[in-house]
Amino acid sequence: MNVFRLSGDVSHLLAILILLMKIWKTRSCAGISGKSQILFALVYTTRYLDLFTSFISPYNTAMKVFFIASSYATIYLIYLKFKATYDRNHDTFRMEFLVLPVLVLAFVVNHDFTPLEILWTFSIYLESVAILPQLFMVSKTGQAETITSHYLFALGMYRALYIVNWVYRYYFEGFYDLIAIIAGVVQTVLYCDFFYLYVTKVLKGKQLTLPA
Amino acid sequence: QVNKQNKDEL
Repeated sequence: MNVFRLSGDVSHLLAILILLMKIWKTRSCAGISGKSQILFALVYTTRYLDLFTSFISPYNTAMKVFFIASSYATIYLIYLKFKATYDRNHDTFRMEFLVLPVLVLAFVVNHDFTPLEILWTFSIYLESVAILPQLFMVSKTGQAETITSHYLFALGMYRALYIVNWVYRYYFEGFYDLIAIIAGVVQTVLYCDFFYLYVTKVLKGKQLTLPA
Repeated sequence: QVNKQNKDEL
């Protein structure tokens, strides 16, 4: 565990808390893509099956349990508790366009052809593109609430910080995992456009709006 | 060194 990895985890934790708080305090999930949240729940469920097979540390277990539980809680808030506020007309990205190619890729490019390893690989690939329905929704409506921008920024920073962590681990531990690295870079690149808007608009006190 | 068992990351 190095400082970049820890910062990445904290950023990830913060993103989830911001999202849950936004929905809970405003009693509304307007502007949030339920589809991205379903994909994230699928990501955590398939990745953390090793909770049943291997124990790493109390920290590791606690974070995994939190990520799984919070992702289902978010889905509950969007599709049940506050479903009247869910903006389904703008959440039109087709999930199967992401899930199916990623599933095929996980079967073809993996470290080991075993069920747990394929599911882990699937989850890594899926995470890299899971935010697309959310970004698609923002581009469709042309704007995002400031709190939603903070959520997206923290979520994007999490994998960006992991990349620095991987560079660090490569140099100081001789450790690297190409599947995680490539997927992590793809994931971070998808946020670049948003990062630019966040720095040039949201940090200057303006709402995030896209040029028409 | 290829990762397989070292899944300590989240």
